[in-house]
Amino acid sequence: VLQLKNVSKIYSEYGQTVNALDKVSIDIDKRDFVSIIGPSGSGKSTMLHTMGLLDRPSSGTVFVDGQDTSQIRGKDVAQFRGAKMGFVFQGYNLIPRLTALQNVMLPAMLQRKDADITEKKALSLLKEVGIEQRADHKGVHLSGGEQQRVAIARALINDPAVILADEPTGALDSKASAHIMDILKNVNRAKGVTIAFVTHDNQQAEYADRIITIKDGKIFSDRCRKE
Amino acid sequence: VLQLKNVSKIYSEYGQTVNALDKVSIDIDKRDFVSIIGPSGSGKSTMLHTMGLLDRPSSGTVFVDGQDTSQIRGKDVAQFRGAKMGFVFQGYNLIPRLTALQNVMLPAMLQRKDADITEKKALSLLKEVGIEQRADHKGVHLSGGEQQRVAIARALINDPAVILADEPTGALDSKASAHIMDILKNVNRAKGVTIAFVTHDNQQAEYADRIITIKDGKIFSDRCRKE
Ligand SMILES: Nc1ncnc2c1ncn2[C@@H]1O[C@H](COP(=O)(O)OP(=O)(O)OP(=O)(O)O)[C@@H](O)[C@H]1O
Ligand SMILES: Nc1ncnc2c1ncn2[C@@H]1O[C@H](COP(=O)(O)OP(=O)(O)OP(=O)(O)O)[C@@H](O)[C@H]1O
Ligand SMILES: [Mg+2]
Ligand SMILES: [Mg+2]
Repeated sequence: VLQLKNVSKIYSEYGQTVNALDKVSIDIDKRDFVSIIGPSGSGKSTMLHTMGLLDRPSSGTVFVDGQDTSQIRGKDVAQFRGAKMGFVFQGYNLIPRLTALQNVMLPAMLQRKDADITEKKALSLLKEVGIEQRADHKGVHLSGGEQQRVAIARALINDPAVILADEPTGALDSKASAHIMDILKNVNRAKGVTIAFVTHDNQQAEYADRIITIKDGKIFSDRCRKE
Repeated sequence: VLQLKNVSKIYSEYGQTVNALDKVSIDIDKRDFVSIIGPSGSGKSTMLHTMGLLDRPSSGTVFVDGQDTSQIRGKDVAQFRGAKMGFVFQGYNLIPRLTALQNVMLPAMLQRKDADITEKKALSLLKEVGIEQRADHKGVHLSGGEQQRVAIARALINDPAVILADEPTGALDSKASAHIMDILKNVNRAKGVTIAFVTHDNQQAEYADRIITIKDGKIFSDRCRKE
């Protein structure tokens, strides 16, 4: 489903060169449930953004469903990505002026889905993540943890084939975190959705079937979950 | 140093009334090291913002150093607050176009401190939190954890009497988190700075001398650390 082949991401605008990713090769198959851990600044978000076609690599190739994505023209990337993938960003990225419900509906409206069906689906997703009572609150008027749960509901609205989540429970307490991880696990098991999530919590990383550790932009280890 | 007397914060713009804080009374004395825990949406950030004069209460009174702060005129509040308090916001709130170094220096420049002395101090604080090598990066070009560490350095630049921190290590792995908590503990012990921090990590809450649990806008418990 997702393949990075010798991918590097190099930033050099500050007089020094930062190798956010350094010749990374990795294969993620359909129905994989993968976690990515590593210290702050090690390249976790960069890897997720590159896999999700949100950032172009400096060198190397990203394949999605076997297709070389460097061939896709700029403005077609968003449509290609939107049809296949759901994202949970590290900073939630809600639209502050829109309500929680509108934020969740937006990816489906961009894919021109029916508004009534989408609204019902969005309400049931907000209920599933435990904040249906805040559906009418604007993004700016939600607490940190509430925004994060809206972002998770939004990533699920289009029944994506792949979900890429960057510390999806970073703002939540252990009970709410476990609830969200159960939702993701169920989506993976019951619907066969491929999931890659970043976490800095070693215990949470064990939710996944496969744990990838990254350091200084390089894959340090890629192992199965401890049984 | 900080006192809330019968403070409520009520939001009612969505047709329903949200009691973010409900008749909360709490005393925080000089040199206290206090943690605040509670589920998502329970009022932790609202409490911190009210204590820090970032939000006005709907009813009740906030005292700082014994002074009734409702008497302070609107535009004098920022100066009063800036001279006494340092903040670490839940969303970091860095200025994206400024560099890490400039973000750290800003609170001191607003208090009209000497630029050369401030720059040296800011560099040494960035080194203390472990990211001096990113001093020249703009806020938008830092990872989540790097932004959080810049926000912590920024809260320390004015040698404040009080630090209010909203999940100061939420984006950091356990090693980096422990390092930041050690810095805060040292600032409390060695410099006598009063510190209140929000966390959803029960283990981290025990760093504090006093642990306050909040639920649905009410103080649920206020106990000493488990020895
Ligand atoms: N401007 C606002 N208008 C309406 N409701 C608001 C506003 N700001 C906050 N709220 C509501 O007040 C409640 C308390 O919010 P607060 O941000 O204090 O929670 P919190 O304990 O910090 O949660 P988290 O752990 O998720 O950060 C939430 O349910 C939130 O939806
Ligand atoms: N646009 C950019 N320009 C320059 N450097 C950048 C840019 N974006 C990211 N970086 C750097 O690349 C490195 C990797 O960043 P990335 O966001 O992938 O880290 P991360 O592993 O997600 O960290 P965290 O756990 O703190 O979120 C960081 O050191 C960061 O400073
Ligand atoms: Mg990151
Ligand atoms: Mg909060």
